[in-house]
Amino acid sequence: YTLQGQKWHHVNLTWSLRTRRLDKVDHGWVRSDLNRAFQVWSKYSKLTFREVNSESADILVFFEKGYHGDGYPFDGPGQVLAHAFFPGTGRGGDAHFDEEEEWLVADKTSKDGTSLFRVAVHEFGHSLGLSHSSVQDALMFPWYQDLQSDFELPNDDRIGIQVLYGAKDDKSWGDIPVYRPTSQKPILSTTVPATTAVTRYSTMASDTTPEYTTSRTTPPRRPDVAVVVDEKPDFCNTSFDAVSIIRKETFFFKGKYTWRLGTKGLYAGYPALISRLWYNLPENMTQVDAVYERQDGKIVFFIGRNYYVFDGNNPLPGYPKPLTTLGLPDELDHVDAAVVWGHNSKTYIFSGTMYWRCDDETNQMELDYPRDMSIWRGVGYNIDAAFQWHDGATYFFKNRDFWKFNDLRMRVEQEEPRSIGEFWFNCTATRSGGGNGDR
Amino acid sequence: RRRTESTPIYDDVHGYLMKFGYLPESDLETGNLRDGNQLQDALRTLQTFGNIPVTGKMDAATKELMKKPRCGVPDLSPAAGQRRTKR
Repeated sequence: YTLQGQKWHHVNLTWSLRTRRLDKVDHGWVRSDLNRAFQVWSKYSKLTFREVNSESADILVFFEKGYHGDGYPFDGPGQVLAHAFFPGTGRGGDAHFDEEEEWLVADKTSKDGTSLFRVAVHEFGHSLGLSHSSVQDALMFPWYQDLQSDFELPNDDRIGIQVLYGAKDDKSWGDIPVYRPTSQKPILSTTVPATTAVTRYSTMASDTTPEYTTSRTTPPRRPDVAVVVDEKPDFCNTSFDAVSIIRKETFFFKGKYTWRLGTKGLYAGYPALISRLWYNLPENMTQVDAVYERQDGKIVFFIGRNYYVFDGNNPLPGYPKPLTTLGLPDELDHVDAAVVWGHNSKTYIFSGTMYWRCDDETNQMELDYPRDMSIWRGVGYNIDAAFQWHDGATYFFKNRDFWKFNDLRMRVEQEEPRSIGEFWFNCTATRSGGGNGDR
Repeated sequence: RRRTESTPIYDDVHGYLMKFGYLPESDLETGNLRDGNQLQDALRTLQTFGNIPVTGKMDAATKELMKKPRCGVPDLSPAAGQRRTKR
């Protein structure tokens, strides 16, 4: 057996089936099979499982198909049947089943159907902290094997789950460090309206934001982003909305303002209003999301669900256009960053936990994107900005810090981010904060 | 002795080995050229995990294994925190 990541700090876990689109199989039977699958684990450990009708349950079960926003798209009938996330906040513990499989419930058998109970027992092993095992008859063996529903949990899995949560009857708790979420999840009563929506794009274990937002129409913004409408932001003490090289100079964008850095540092007279340099941007614009200079010299601004293309200071006719005209999905409501990546001179677009690659010939996103941002190791999710500087390196920005990225090793050069103010604006640590950041 | 035929390794095999953790996914973007050893090692690891003869080659048993329905979680994860306990 293999243990991965952390484990739950409590043993009385809750679970909830969160999908309404189950037209092929009976909802009741699905819940019954899922419940039986949980019981397999509770039978041999201290764990107990209680079904609730709430988005705040520890383990949420979904039936999804194709791309469903977690970086692991399903592939239709066959090969990948389901996947699950190891214990943690946000989507930690959740299990996703490929809706397009031929699921068999209530011990029905058929040659080319797949037993939901069998797959669920395996996926819930991941939800509890077990990874794949190479033991052929283990439940956590990665390839599907049929099992009778009254089977006994194989040794390999039984030992694994008891190391994590202790056997049903023994007093010891196991010696693995216990995961403690920063806040105790409120367990809502079952009267929670079923229509409560959840947006999870920006929740991360280290975020200080509340774990769930309940409104899809106003997705959460980064907690440290103070809405700065008229005051000039203090560049020694702020995050930035976008950073880009334009005409060989480095531009930082925050709120309505932009700072321009040349070879000798910050130009006098900056920050300036963005609208002074680029004309006819929306009047009510409070910030830009991302900016980059295309390889043909045009400058692209991403603002909300639209993007503008400028030739120098002037917008090209026919803009703004919606992000969907680039082939981005229509549920995308903002872009975090856009960069022409020095390593292959391709254009990359980042948003939330995903990123896309743009075919500069067709101005469309390439087919086998989006992909999960974890490939850009060390950068995390929901970045603020990214750009390629004169030194040919790629830089990622988040909150008030940034990372230099090693393109060949596909990871940040140093895990510890550095301060934007200190490196880019020569702020000394003592002078940060107050005023508009005089040096 | 008759030389065994070597079968070419196609993209979908690369994709499978990356998707399930046998090859580093970071090569998706950098497209670093792999050397034969890296690929053979990956196949060997997959064959060991799948309890089929370990040949390091794309043989019939390996093709069969790759066709089987399975869980989408990678078998080997470079993430910190994965501990394999000796039995």
